[in-house]
Amino acid sequence: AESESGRRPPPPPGATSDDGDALARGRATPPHGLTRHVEGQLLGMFGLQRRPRPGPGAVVPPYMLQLYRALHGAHSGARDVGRPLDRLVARPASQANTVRSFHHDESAEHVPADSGDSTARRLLFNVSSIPDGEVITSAELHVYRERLSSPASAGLHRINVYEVLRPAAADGTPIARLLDTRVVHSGRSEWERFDVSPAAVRWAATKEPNHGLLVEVQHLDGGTPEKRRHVRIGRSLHAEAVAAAARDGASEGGDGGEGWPQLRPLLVTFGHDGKTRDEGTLLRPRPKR
Amino acid sequence: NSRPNKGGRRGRGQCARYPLYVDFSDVGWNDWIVAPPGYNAFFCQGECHFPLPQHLNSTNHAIVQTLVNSVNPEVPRACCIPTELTPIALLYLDEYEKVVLKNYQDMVVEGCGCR
Repeated sequence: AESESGRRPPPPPGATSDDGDALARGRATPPHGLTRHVEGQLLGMFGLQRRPRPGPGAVVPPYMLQLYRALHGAHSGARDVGRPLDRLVARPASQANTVRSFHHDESAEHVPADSGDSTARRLLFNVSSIPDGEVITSAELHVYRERLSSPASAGLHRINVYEVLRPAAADGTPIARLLDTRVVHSGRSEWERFDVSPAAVRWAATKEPNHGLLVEVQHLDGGTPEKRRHVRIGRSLHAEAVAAAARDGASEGGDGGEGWPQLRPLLVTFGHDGKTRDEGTLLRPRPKR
Repeated sequence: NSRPNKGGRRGRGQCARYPLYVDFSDVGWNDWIVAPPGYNAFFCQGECHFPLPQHLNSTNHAIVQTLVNSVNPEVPRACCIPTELTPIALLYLDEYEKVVLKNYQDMVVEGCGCR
């Protein structure tokens, strides 16, 4: 572009003086230096430091897709876009304009010994990718539980979610505080959402390594092997379920063909980057004119 | 991208909004932007002639500048720019392969005007 005075603006950093001339002459493909500069500007606008290059194994959690569809529907005024937005986002998250999802680090997963009546897993989450300026307003841990195929195995489970303040010492007992708890019936397949805001807000603010969350499932009517598979908090549990289904010659439950990558626990943070105005928040989309 | 018509319904190349679809696959970004595949961004183009129509939501300054331009062409006309914009939500994988849903402000032109 040329300014009104007729003088051409200086080329951007990284671009040669020939780049602008080439564009002015209408060359179809812009030169590499200019392309890189423009891409850098666009990525900066999106809040990214470099271009993401996801690998083939990248998984998009179903919740994030549902949330996008609901948000898109609310923006465009479309109907039949799945679950309504206010059922997917809790009230404290209404001021957020950014939702991030984190799978736990399985390589660092600590598996406490299961007792007969309870199953527990410690899940470690690396939230260091949250930008410095982003304020986390709330967070949830999503845990999938699958309907038990046998009515005889149906029963009540209590799911406790703790923040681990100090890992297990020599006696094997971690220091943890209870964040959320719920009693569920094993007759349904669905995601349970637990409020873990106090932990995630502090993790994001301090930027220090955290000790993760401890998910404990208490089998209130006794812990048969099948009941221990009801809540999906570990890969091994899922593998057992798949093996059991294969042995039975049928696939039961709410998987719909989905595997552990789709059903593993998910930490979801709701935050605000502080750059946008109020109408940019998730729950207050502006209706399309 | 459709070029605005001279004359016709919008008359004398008057400032107006025109369609502009941004396709993320055109820049090879569809490998990390999960949804949407693209969006209607629109753009504003045209001239701000005297007298300014009411639907252009002109500022007082734009009206005065346009008036002065009508008697002294050395003073430029007011600019045709977006006056109302709305956000869009993007679902993407970030540099760390974390899935992010973010609402980006001022991405879609809803209205154009002379300012």
